[in-house]
Amino acid sequence: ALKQLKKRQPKKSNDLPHPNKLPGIFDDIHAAEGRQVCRRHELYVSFQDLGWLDWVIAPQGYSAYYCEGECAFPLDSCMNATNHAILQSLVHLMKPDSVPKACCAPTKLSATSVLYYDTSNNVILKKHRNMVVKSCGCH
Amino acid sequence: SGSFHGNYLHTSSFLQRRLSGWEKREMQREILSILGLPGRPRPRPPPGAKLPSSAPLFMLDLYHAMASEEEDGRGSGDTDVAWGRGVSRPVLTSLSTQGPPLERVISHADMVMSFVNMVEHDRDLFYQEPYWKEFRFDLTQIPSGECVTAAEFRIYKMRSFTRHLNKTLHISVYEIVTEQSNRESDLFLLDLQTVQAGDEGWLVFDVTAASNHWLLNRKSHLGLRLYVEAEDGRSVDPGLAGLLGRQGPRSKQPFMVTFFRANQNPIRAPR
Repeated sequence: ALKQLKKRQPKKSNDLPHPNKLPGIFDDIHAAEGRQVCRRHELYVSFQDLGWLDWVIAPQGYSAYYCEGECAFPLDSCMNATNHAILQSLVHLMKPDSVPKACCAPTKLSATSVLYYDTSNNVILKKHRNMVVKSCGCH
Repeated sequence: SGSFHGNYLHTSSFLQRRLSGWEKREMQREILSILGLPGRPRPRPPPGAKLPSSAPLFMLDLYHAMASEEEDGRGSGDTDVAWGRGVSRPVLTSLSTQGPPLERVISHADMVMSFVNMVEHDRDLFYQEPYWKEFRFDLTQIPSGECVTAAEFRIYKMRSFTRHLNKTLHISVYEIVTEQSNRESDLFLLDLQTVQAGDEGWLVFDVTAASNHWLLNRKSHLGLRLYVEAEDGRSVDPGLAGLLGRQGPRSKQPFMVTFFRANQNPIRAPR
């Protein structure tokens, strides 16, 4: 795919809209479509709702969060975007049917600890990595 | 804020189908698998479990210490952040100043497991010297793929039942390596503490070596044996020395804590 792009780029260089040539075009897209930028949303995982509090001692649940929103070019400056995501977003503008937009996904995850009984009434404190979204961004 | 239509829940952003009972069970199984559990644990509360026992209390202190650190952001960090770094020693007091510092041990661990004492054998004043106490733990629940980073045996000491409270006592803990019917069992010294007869609090013994042996060969687990000696080498009944066993209050019963580090990520069954 990369080779094809390289070959085609000189011929289709005019297909890529340059922000300076089309001032405000992307801002208009934001406003018109009211798109929701990639950001972190609240998601609480409840051990109580799962009916697990007979063996989970603590916590009763935890804030796991999730990431949702669009990663449309130009990626907002406040957004945590990889260089690859910026390039993919540009390529998506050229070939929207073959290259998808960058994904809104966690960029930083942290651990959470769960204290629970096992079947023999021993108590276990376990750290589970990558369970809590600390930040979201475009990948 | 969603509304139900038939089997579907409409929310502002997506259409969500109601899950069948089977699908819910499958989903719970998937979450348990992520937590590294083969199934839903079914603990049976022991008789008289209304009063909290020492091991869960200790673990809860440990949990709170780590949770507060995660909230502060010190231990939460990214995926590589060490667990519970800088955690202070939990509320349970210790007479011991020996052994690895708890915060260092925790920072290297992925899992901490406490084991209640299942069986206790005493050779007390009604028997010949030397006197001792034996303790056994159920290690069958340890998940595979874990290696021990540290293990502690914790036992509570009351003030000794003796007139000489400033008397020095040497308390030693051994791993029972082999049991012999016709002679004394083979023992391996794990840790030794020196205390005063009048001291009171939790004693912590390093039993990492024994835990490693037991984990490698779970069938060879024969337990721990504890001896108490006076300064002149005379054997002292552990009960008279103030060491509490299964007959003591629930919040002061002996237990073992083992710190594990996962060798690998848990392998989940494909859905």
